[in-house]
Amino acid sequence: SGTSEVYTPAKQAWLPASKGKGLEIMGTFNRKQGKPQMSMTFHNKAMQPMTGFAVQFNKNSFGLQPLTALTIPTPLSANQSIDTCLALNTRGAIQRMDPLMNIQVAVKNCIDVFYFSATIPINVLFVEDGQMDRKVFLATWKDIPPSNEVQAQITNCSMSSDQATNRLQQNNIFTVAKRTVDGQDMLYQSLKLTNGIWVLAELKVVPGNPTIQLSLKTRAMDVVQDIQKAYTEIMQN
Amino acid sequence: EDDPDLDDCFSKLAESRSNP
Repeated sequence: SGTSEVYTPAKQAWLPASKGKGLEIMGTFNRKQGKPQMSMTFHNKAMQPMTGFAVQFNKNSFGLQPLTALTIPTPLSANQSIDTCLALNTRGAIQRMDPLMNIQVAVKNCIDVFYFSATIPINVLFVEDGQMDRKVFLATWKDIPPSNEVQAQITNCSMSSDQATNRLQQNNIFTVAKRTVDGQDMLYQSLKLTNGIWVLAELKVVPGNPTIQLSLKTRAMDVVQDIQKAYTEIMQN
Repeated sequence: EDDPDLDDCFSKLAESRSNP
């Protein structure tokens, strides 16, 4: 899409009707008004109305938990579907998951309790105050050893460095400085996760070249792979 | 935003990491 906005993955089938005794849940994660949230569609494919919906999360890597109760107008009639958003916070119990961004969810209704796993896109945990002070950025960049730097290429990205800056900023990845060296734009960026982990990045953008070089530096190497994935998805979508 | 020392540090960082 040509329009730049907050990146939200398409809804996925988290609970197929065949495993939910007729309840199908399609869902995705996004971030709205400074909070992560789950956006879901509940579809009753059973032949009886459904009532008594509730949701609970297992412990997870970032302590995500529902901020409010699930709001589903009941009864959910046979063949009816309803869209719902569940605001989340990160003050829940923490347990490192493998994969890191996996979350186990239980949904209850009048028929049974159902369990499914979902993958949280890490960018919904990028906070709004993730712009690192420039002086702190330089010191941190030098302080993190080269062994903690991971490079990757983002392909098929026909974006100028200014477009990249804007798109990333809408997703709470902030450009701290920009320099142009030999026609190559170098962007120095920062982001902060809800648990206080900082990630520093350098983007090398050559005008007209659809491949962008991404270098990440962080002390928390566990998150690097997911951050790379987030950059790729934000910049390709 | 207008600290010339910091501006210079970023320029040096970018130059040191540029792939011509």
